[in-house]
Amino acid sequence: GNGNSTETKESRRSKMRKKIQNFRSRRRLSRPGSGSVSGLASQRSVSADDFAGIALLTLIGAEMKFKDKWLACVSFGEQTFRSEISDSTEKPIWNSEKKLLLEKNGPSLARISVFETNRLLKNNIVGYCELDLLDFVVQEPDSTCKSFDLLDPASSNVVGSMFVSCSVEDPVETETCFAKRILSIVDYDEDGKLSFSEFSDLMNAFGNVVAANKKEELFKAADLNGDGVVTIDELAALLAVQQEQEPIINSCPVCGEALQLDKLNAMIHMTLCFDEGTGNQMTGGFLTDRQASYGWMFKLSEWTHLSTYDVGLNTGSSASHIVVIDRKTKRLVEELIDSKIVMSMRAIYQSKIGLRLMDQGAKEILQNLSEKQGKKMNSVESAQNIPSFLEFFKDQINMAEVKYPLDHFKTFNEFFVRELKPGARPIACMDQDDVAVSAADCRLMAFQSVDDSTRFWIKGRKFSIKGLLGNDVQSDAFLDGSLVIFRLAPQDYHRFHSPVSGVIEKFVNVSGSLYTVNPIAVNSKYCNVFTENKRTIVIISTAEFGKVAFVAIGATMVGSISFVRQEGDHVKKGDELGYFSFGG
Amino acid sequence: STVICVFEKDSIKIDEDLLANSARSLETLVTVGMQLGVSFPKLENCVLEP
Repeated sequence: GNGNSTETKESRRSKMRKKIQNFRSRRRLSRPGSGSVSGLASQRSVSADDFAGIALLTLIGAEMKFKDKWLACVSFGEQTFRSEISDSTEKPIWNSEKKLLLEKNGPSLARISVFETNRLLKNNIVGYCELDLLDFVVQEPDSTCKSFDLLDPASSNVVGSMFVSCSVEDPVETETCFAKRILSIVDYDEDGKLSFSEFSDLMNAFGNVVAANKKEELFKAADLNGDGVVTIDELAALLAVQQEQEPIINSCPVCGEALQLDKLNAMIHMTLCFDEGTGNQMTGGFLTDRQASYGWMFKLSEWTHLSTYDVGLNTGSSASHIVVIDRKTKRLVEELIDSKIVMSMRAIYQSKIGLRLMDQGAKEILQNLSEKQGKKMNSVESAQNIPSFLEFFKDQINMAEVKYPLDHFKTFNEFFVRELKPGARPIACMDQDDVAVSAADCRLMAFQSVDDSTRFWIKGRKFSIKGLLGNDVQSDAFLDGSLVIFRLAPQDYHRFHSPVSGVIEKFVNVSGSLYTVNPIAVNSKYCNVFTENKRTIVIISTAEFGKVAFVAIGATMVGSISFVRQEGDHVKKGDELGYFSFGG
Repeated sequence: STVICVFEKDSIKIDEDLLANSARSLETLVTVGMQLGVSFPKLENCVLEP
C-alpha cells in the first residue's frame, strides 16, 4: 500500500485518536491503584490491547519571571529525564524530546520541574506542572504547543509558564520505522541493499542461534530476483512475517537485554533503546556502563576481548579479517577480529546514526571504559590474562626476543609495554641519517602527499594537517607534506621509536576522544579519528629531513601515551621515544 | 593506537613498495627500524658544474 498518501495518514490518525479515546474511557472506569510499574518494555510485558503507543514529549521552553540559567526535568513513572541547561534568560528554550511508552494501565501523568542553576544555589526548583499525556494527545492530537502554569512548590503561586507538545506515534509507523532502522544498521554502504553476510551479522547481533541454512533460507525468500542482495523494504516485510511464526530477535542489540517477550515488546524496547542518545534527546537512565557493556553497539574496539566484558575472540566463521601484506615475506596476512566487533565498529563509525549516538554520550563511555581498563590492567590479577593472550597470538608474539622472562611481568600492562632485547630490531643504514626508519612494529600506510592519503585511506571529511597538529604547532611547512601512518594491533610490541635522528624541539598534548584507530573508523567519512582523538605531537628537528612531526595517537582502551625522552634531547633514529598502554 | 609521522614537503622519498601497497589501500606489516625512505638531496646543497 501507499503509506505516504494523505488519505492513509488521515485514516490512521483518526483510528489512532479513536483508539486512544477508547483507552481513556476504559481507564476512567477501571483506573488501577497506585504503584504501577513503568519503564521499558523489558521490565514487564505489554499486551497489544494495553499498548497505546509511543509518545513523543517535547519540552519546548518556558517563560520565567527572572533571568537565570534553567533546566527542566520530566518524571514519568519511575523514570526521570533532564534537558540541557539553557542560556541565562527569562525565556529558556530547550526543544528537548523524549519518547515514552504509553500503556492503557500504565502511568500517564508527567511531572515537569523547572530548576534554576547557578553556582550558589546549584539546582534550585522554581516551578512545576503536571500533565496527563493521554489527555494531552486526545485533546491535541496534532501535537500543537500547549502552555501550562508553573507553580511554586512551596506556595502554589504561579511563577511562570511551560510550553510543551506531545504526540503519539502510530503503532504501524513505529513498527515500519523500527524494521527499516534496525536493518539500515548493517547496510554498511548505505545503498539500501543487504548482502547475505550483512544479514547474517544482524541475526548474530539479535542473539539468534538459528542454523546457517535457516538464515540462508530466510534470506533467499526475500531475494526474489536471486541477485544475492535484498532491499531493506523487502527484508523488513519478510522479517515482519517471519516474526509472527518464530521470534528472530532474542536480545536487544543496543543494550544487550534478553528479549523473551513477544514481538510487540521487543519492538517497543528496541525503539526506545535506539532513540536514547540520538537527536535533541533528554538525558537519563540508559547509558550506564553495565548496559553499555552488554550491547554490541558499544563493543567498539578490537581490544574489547581483553576487557571484562567477555566477548572473546572467535575464529572460524564468526571471525572477520583485515588483510595486510608482510613486507619481509611478501605474503598476505590476515588479522583476526570477532565479527560482532567489526559489525559494532561499522555500525557506529560508518553511519551517521552511529556517530550521532557517539556525540550524545557514548564518547564518555569510551573514556570511562578506557580508564577502567587501565586500572584493571595495572592490577596484579590482570597478569592472569597474559597466558591466554599469548596463546591466542602464539604465531605472532615471539617471546624469545622479549627482554625479560614471563614471570617478570606482574601486571598485564607491564607485559603489554614489554621491552625487547638489544638488537632484536636491527635499524636500517644505522650510520646514514638520510635514511628514515619505521617508528613501530605495525601495519603501515605511506603517502607521498596528503592528497594521496585522503584519496586512498583517510576518509574523515574534516581531516587536515592543521587539524592533526592542532593550534599550538606551526603547521605551514607540513601542509603539503608526506604522511606515514603506523597502526599498532593488540599483539604488537607497543613501544615507539624515533624514525629519524635529530633534536626534540617540543611536545604538544592535545586532549580529545578515544575512538578506535581501526581502519573501519579511519576509512569512514563520518569519523575524524586523527583530528579528534587524544594525542601528543613531538616536533623533531633534523639536518636531513627538516622538521618531522611525530604524532602519537591514543585509542579506545589504549589511551595512555608515555614518553621516555624530553625536550632538548638528541635522538638517534631507532631510539625509543615512548609507549602506549591501557588507560584513558 | 597509532603513530603518524608528517614530513615536510619534498623532504623524503618514501620507498616504492610501501607507496604501492598503500595506493591499493593495503597496509604493510613492518617492524621497528625497517627502512621507510631517504631524504631528497637539498637543492641548496647541489653545486652545478660550470
